[in-house]
Amino acid sequence: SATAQVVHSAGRRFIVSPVPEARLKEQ
Amino acid sequence: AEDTGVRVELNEDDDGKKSSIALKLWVEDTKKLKGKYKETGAIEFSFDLVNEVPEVVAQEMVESGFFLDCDVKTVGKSIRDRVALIKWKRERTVSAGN
Repeated sequence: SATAQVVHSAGRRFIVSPVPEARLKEQ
Repeated sequence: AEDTGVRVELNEDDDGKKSSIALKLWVEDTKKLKGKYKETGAIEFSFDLVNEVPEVVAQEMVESGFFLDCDVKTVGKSIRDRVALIKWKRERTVSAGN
């Protein structure tokens, strides 16, 4: 699955990944 | 915790010892956000339970383009609620051990 990475200027690393469907809120 | 539309979960098993812990945040209900939200997926990040402030991390997410400034409080509260729960569970575990 595709992931992306964003590093904030303060140094924190954010990794963006797909939300697992099973963890999406049930409507 | 209040349903903010933003879900924050542990992204690793909590051993109860590490101060820095992996969290994962994603939007469950875009209608609860004030700003227009661009579907980016889940955001994984580490958070120091001792030294960091949830609202600061939320602000960094805004500055990184994940959320708009008008939603920084919602995101910050969502992280704060999860952090409070993690700390509460740790305290309870310590109490049970004594």
